[in-house]
Amino acid sequence: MNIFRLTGDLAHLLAIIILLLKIWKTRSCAGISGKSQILFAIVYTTRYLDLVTTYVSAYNTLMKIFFLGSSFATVYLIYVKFKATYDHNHDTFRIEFLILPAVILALLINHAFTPLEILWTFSIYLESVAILPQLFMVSKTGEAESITSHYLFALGSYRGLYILNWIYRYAMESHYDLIAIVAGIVQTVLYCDFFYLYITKVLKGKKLQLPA
Amino acid sequence: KGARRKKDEL
Repeated sequence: MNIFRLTGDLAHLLAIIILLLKIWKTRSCAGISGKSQILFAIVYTTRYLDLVTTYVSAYNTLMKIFFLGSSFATVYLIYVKFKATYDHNHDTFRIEFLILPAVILALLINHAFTPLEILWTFSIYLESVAILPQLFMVSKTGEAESITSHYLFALGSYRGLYILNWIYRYAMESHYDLIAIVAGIVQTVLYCDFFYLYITKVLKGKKLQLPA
Repeated sequence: KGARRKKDEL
């Protein structure tokens, strides 16, 4: 474990808590893409299958349980509890166009052709594009509540910090995983446009308005 | 390569 990966995991944890609090406190999931949250639930389910077979550390196990539980809780809040506030009209990204390519790519490019490894690889590829429905929704509505933009900033930062972790691990342990690194770079790049808007607008107290 | 090692990252 290193400081980059620890702060990355904490940023990830913070993002999930911000989102859960926003939905629970406002009793509304307006502006939140349910489709992205479904993709995240798929990502954690396919990535953490080794939860019961492999013990890495208490930290590792606890975080996996939290990510799994919170992602399903978020999907439940959006599609069941606060269904009336779910914005169907703006959450229209076709997630099958993200899932299928991730499946195909995972079958073609992986470290080992075993079920667990293929599913892990699929989850890595899917996570890199899982935020697209949310970013698409923000662009369609043309704006985002500031709490949603804080969520996106924390979520985008987590994989950015992981990139620093991978550089650190390559330098210190000469350990690297190209699949995770390439997907992590793609994932972080997708947030760049949003990061620019967040830093130039939201941090100045303005509302996040995308150019129409 | 790295992938052979136990996956210790989230």
